[in-house]
Amino acid sequence: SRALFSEAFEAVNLNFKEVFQKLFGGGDCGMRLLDEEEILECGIDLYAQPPGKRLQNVMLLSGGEKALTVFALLIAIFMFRPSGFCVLDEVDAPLDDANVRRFGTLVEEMSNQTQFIIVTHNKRTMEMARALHGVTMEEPGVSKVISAQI
Amino acid sequence: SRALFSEAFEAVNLNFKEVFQKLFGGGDCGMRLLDEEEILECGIDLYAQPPGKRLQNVMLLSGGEKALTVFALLIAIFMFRPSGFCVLDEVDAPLDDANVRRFGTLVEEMSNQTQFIIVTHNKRTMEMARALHGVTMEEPGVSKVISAQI
Amino acid sequence: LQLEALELVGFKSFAGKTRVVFPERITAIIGPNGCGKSNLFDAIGWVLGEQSARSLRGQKMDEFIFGGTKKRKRSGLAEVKLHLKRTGEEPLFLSGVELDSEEVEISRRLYRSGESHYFVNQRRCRLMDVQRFLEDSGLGYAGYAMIAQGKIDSFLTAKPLDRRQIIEEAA
Amino acid sequence: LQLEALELVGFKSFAGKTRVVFPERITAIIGPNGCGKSNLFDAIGWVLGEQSARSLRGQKMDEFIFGGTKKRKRSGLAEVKLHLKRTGEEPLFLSGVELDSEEVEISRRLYRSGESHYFVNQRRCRLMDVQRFLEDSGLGYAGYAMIAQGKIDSFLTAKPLDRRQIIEEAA
Ligand SMILES: Nc1ncnc2c1ncn2[C@@H]1O[C@H](COP(=O)(O)OP(=O)(O)OP(=O)(O)O)[C@@H](O)[C@H]1O
Ligand SMILES: Nc1ncnc2c1ncn2[C@@H]1O[C@H](COP(=O)(O)OP(=O)(O)OP(=O)(O)O)[C@@H](O)[C@H]1O
Ligand SMILES: [Mg+2]
Ligand SMILES: [Mg+2]
Repeated sequence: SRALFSEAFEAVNLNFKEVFQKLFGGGDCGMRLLDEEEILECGIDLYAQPPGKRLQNVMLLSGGEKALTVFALLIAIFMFRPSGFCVLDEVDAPLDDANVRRFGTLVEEMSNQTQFIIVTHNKRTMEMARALHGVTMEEPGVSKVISAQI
Repeated sequence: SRALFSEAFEAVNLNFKEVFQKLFGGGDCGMRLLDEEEILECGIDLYAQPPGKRLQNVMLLSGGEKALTVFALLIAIFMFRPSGFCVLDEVDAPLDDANVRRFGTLVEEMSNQTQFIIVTHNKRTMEMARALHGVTMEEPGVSKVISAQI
Repeated sequence: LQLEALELVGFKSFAGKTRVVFPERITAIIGPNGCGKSNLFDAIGWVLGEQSARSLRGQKMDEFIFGGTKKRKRSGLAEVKLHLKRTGEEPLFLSGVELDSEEVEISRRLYRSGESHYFVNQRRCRLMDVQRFLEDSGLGYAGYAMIAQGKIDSFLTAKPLDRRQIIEEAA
Repeated sequence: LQLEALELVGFKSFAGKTRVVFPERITAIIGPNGCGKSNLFDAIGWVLGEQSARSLRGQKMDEFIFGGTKKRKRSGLAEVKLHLKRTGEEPLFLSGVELDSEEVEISRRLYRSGESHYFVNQRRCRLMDVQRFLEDSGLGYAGYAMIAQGKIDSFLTAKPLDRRQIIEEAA
């Protein structure tokens, strides 16, 4: 229904802005409905403005900026429908050191309410974890887990 | 024409296998024509077998394995139509340390014939470069280059 | 509900019995390319009834069952068990019966025949019972809680109308 | 031909005069997200006549001209110059005339009006002359020499028929 969709849209947009500003250290962003008349039928575009830059369609941002913006949106949706745990697979791959650091701060902040399981190749992200599981394939084609806790 | 396409296809497939084996430290791979009858009209699929694993469609490989396999193919095409220089933008992003190391070895080997310009966030890849250009945006929205040579 | 441990056998590249614990607020899964990290991710989604996780990577049923290597025979079945612990005080019901244990165990099995079995606290039930149970216990939205490798890229390349679906489903 | 230096002004986020040298066999371009590295990549492709590099990111002509910020006015034109050095002995011809210098300079200018100018060794010429010249000097396949951010992903998600195009063009 129209009301349900609008409510979800507005709530997610608020979360989106809040999370984006934490990940980028400022700036602005928002989802836009492509047709204000047909909100139950139209598509959605994303607009983002990293600090100091102009607001533009997310497609015009850099590789890392796009990835971080969409991650902010997906987390915003999770916050609207939370579930006590969150599993991330290599979301930090295209990020530079400063963005990885802010990503880590957000995860640590959210971890009071949410349990995180994070697949990563990034050393900084690994440092934030309190338990580490190493997956190996010593025997080709067969995975094993070696666990370590910190 | 049929002959031109076949010739290119075979030559690229040979390079593909050679480069793949250097990047993966072994294994096998190949492009396959989806319709042997209609080679001027049919699509192409990629098959790859990292060392110790079974030959399968590239889509069934892991994120990093897929990326490295397609990179091998794009380099194979470059080798078929070389141009004295090669520019790469963050192709090493999804790779683990061992794969980044083999990627670096391939670039160093090819650099005798080919000049490389590589955009990267990866420390190991940076170490291989003999000149480094840092791009910054101190003034928001305005890029500047700070050059350093090693 | 919070996650305590994951057990799997015969699931994708995890041929042998494997156990992974989650005793902390933040757990990292690390390892080289192709070693099985995303397969572990898939196992969590799969046992929670997610059918679509990475369904691009081969749609056949036995995509999930260990397919064998030169040295190891393929498995006849894939099984994943997720151990959870209750954090709240509210009662949890499964098909109308109240669960009184603090520990909750959800299992999913897939045989090569295509037959699927589901279990909650070792009691056999249907997929819809598991899904209903998960919804009631606040885990019904596992889809939003899991960001798969490549999900961000596919969202970016998706048409505006496909993107809207993600909000629609949450609404 | 080998690359010696790249000069640009008013091109994308490079508002001011910028010079980047390539004295070595392997040069790395580094910096934080969004600082302009891929824009430098684009500049190289653009001056070599590549029209399609990252054309997903906005198809308008002024995608390439510095668009201005709160503190800086937008530019009226974008200019990129690529300095190359000859490595071989064979003669190089531009529109039938032999070039005898060891240094080769290729320039491309784009005005907000949409007007485009091309120069080889400071001699104005048409795009097709530049492209012809590049083909003759072994740089005609710059498209295969440049792997853009996201090209690998889009190749993976491309349909088999689109993938074939890449081989067809090379044949
Ligand atoms: N049913 C199956 N049986 C056996 N092996 C499988 C099965 N399904 C997937 N695999 C194997 O699992 C491997 C992929 O594992 P996965 O995608 O988890 O890697 P990863 O650790 O996430 O790597 P990356 O860091 O590159 O993302 C592949 O080699 C694939 O062949
Ligand atoms: N015509 C233009 N005028 C002004 N700024 C522009 C123009 N075109 C692109 N930009 C800006 O350039 C920036 C993108 O730069 P680029 O894609 O080169 O980043 P990058 O260094 O490659 O980052 P990443 O590491 O995330 O890939 C964006 O902030 C974008 O707004
Ligand atoms: Mg993976
Ligand atoms: Mg970039």
